[in-house]
Amino acid sequence: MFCEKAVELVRELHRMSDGQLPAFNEDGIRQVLEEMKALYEQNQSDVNEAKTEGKSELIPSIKFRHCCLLRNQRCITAYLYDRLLRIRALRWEYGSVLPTTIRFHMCAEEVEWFNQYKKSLASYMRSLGGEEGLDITQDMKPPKS
Amino acid sequence: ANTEVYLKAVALRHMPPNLQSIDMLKAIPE
Amino acid sequence: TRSYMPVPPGVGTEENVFSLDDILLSQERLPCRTESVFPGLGFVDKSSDSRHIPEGTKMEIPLWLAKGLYERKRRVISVELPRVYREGWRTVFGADANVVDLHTMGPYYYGLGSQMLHFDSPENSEIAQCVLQTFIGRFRRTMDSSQNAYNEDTSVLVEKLDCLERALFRAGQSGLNAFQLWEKGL
Repeated sequence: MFCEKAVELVRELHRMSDGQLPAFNEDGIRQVLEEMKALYEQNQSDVNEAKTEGKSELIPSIKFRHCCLLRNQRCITAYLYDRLLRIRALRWEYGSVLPTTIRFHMCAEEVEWFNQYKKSLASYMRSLGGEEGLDITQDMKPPKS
Repeated sequence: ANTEVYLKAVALRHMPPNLQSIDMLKAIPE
Repeated sequence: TRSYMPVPPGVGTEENVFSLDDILLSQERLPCRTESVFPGLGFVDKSSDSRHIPEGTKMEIPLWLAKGLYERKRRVISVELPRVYREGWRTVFGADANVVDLHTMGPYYYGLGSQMLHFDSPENSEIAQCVLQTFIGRFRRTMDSSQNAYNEDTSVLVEKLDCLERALFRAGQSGLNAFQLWEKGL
């Protein structure tokens, strides 16, 4: 059945409900993209045949493959987005310099996203609290007193 | 915007032509 | 980390596109019947050698695919109700919802029940009522047990809960633990 690798990516993250960041599954993503390419090419071929030879009986299969393509797209983007949410959380937990072990789990584009996020956050914090700005990532728990 | 750029760079642009965008407003609830 | 806030599942019949919970919920399989031929996809049905999936094939397909293929006007597939939403089981729930092992019968009893409403069954109204009343009937026990089980093994308390109830239980436990820490000045 199609889309099994895609769902496996989602399960991998779902298992880590505490927000841990596992290593970036580049191979998994590549496999899903390959499956999408194959599904699309088969559908292109069927669509052409349906149009030129009037074979409307191909339509259910075209629809089937299109559903699989949408599913793969959804799983990949959800996987990537959830990872960004975990990475964003790391800024609040660890500060702007992440431990090396965590950085090794990020792909280059995620590091770039994190850098942009830090900049946006810093810019926002500078706009608060008058001239000095306000570091809202500090004192996230109220003091004991 | 940062997130959209990222998703395009890592995945969307490698997908079939009709699947290279995602409606971020619909995808991310408030 | 406390700062990790995943995309929550959708409410009712809606799904959130980026919700990991909704993606896994929509992986649940439903008994279906093909109402047309699917040329060239014979390999999907492992019990068959044919190149095509013939019309009239009974298959279990995931919810996401059933939703994608289902059309009110044109019959491409028809979707059967899983047993737990049928009249027989609805009677059991009506008698005493607390006795049912919703983990075994689910584990997404409420989520899948809400999603089943997409398929225009004539029993939709009864299904919706049953799912709602079942939740109402069981909620109190889940809440009470989550608020009273402090620092103990809760596996027996949660084993018969569906995923939604387990999430509620965890939320209750989280609140209880936080309160206990506060009371101790920690």
